[in-house]
Amino acid sequence: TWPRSPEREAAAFRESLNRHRYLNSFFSHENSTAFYGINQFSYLFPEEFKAIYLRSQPSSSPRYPAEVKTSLLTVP
Amino acid sequence: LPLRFDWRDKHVVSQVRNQQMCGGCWAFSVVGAVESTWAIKGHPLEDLSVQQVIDCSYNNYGCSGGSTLSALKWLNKTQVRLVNDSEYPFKARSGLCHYFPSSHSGLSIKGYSAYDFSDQEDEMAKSLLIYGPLVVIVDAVSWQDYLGGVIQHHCSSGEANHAVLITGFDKTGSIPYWIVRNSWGSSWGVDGYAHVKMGSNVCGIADSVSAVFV
Repeated sequence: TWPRSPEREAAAFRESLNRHRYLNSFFSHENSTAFYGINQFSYLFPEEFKAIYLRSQPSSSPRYPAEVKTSLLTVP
Repeated sequence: LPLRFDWRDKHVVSQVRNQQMCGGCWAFSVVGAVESTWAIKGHPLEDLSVQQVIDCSYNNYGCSGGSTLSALKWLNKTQVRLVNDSEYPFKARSGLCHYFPSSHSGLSIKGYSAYDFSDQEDEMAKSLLIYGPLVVIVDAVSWQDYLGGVIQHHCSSGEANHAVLITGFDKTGSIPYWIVRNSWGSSWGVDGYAHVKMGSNVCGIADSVSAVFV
């Protein structure tokens, strides 16, 4: 739905690099924390990525009830 | 609960797939759960048709989006038999539903459950052990740039936009995490998988959790 061009992809890529710096600048001291960088989606702007790949509709479910809680000991 | 558990170790999880430019994550996660649950019951692990769910689940929008709960409701209500992926291959675009004769072999589900497990992720882990891989929806905006490690920040609960499949968990390290199969190909993340911190409803992973019964 967006016109693709080398210029647009380059702009999206530059924005991605800035975003990676931002995402990696927090919590890097934490053990095992996630790290972010270049992958197959780096040539997409976030709004393009969201429009193409994040198409699951939210849904609400009832809270898991205490009475359903299952003991693993009862499961063969 | 064991410290580590992954249904992949039991050889009941199919390979990571690639949804390409199709917004059908909701179908990939549901079909993945059906495949695994069937295999857990002792049947051969086989790739079932995601395209069939994309084309035929009339209460969803094909490659333009959908809901895991709507797909499960449709599977359960219609008792549609999912055919093998080779018989109805993925085309990465929505199409007309292809119907098979009732004599055609396929797999239908017997039911499903869907619960909000926020603040109860240990119970959620028990459900994983008992029923098989779990269909969940998450906020995956920051997953665009994910390379590896345990996702602990940069996403929210209550903002679900992507459907994935939890195949296991790992509590052996300092940060316990869910093992999450994605549908963006095996070159994304950790061989196609993401690791998401357990216990804090990170990315809303426990907000809407479904299990399939076959």
